[in-house]
Amino acid sequence: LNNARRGTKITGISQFKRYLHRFGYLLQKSNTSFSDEFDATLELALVRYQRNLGLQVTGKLDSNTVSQMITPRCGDPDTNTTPHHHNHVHKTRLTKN
Amino acid sequence: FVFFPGKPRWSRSMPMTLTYAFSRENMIHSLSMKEIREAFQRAFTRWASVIPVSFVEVSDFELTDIKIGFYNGEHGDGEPFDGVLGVLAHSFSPEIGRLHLDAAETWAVDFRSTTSEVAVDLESVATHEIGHLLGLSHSSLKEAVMYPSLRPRDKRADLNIDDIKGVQSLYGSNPNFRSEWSLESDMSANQG
Repeated sequence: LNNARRGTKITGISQFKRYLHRFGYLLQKSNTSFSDEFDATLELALVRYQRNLGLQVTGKLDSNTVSQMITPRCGDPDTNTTPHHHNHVHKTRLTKN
Repeated sequence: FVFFPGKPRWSRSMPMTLTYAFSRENMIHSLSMKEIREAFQRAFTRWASVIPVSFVEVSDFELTDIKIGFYNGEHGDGEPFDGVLGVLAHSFSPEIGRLHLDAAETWAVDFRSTTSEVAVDLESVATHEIGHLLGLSHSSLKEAVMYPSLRPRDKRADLNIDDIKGVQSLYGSNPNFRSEWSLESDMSANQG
């Protein structure tokens, strides 16, 4: 993974995309069709993630970043920029109900 | 510190009291009810000591402001829990008041008696989640209670200056608040 950079394709990278989407770093409408390509959106999401969590900003899936990702955490998203912020999605649903 | 989009907060007049209750149906049994209640009481007290908001436990789960429960997997809010470790808990922004913990975790209130390597400190997670209920999102500061991750057997329940400044930006300062972090110039009236 350390050697993974933009343009490479590695089986399982889609799982990292799904994680970054789940916590508000990878802005994509659907989370059902992530590819295994290390593309520009993944690199940008990694930079956002590393910067926000105080990691060294490399834009890569380095060991510190992966280690952070496997650390237990709160399920709420990290950023307040994503339009899919689940707290407010639920607020709307609950209000309607 | 970071707020939720739109900076939502509980919109009652100051000083305010919020009630909380535990779900009887969605509870764990690895800890006693007394241990769980005391852990949450300490967590609520930490926040109440810095803002003019107090928290009172009530028994009526339907009518309370804050509803606390332990849930397994899919539990009806579209954010299923994932078993041991991974996601530990989640909660909702003001004024929804729902605080959900993953029932699959090995919740602990005392690491001397809970020896599991995957034990998670209940008080630390409770303190973090109450921060969300009050309107704080995740902080980038690793020392802050509102930092999103917590390793097993770690404890991070003491409010950091980042947490305090964040929540006081929403609710003002508790008039009795004095801490190692504070300066006289930081003391503000309770204008929320």
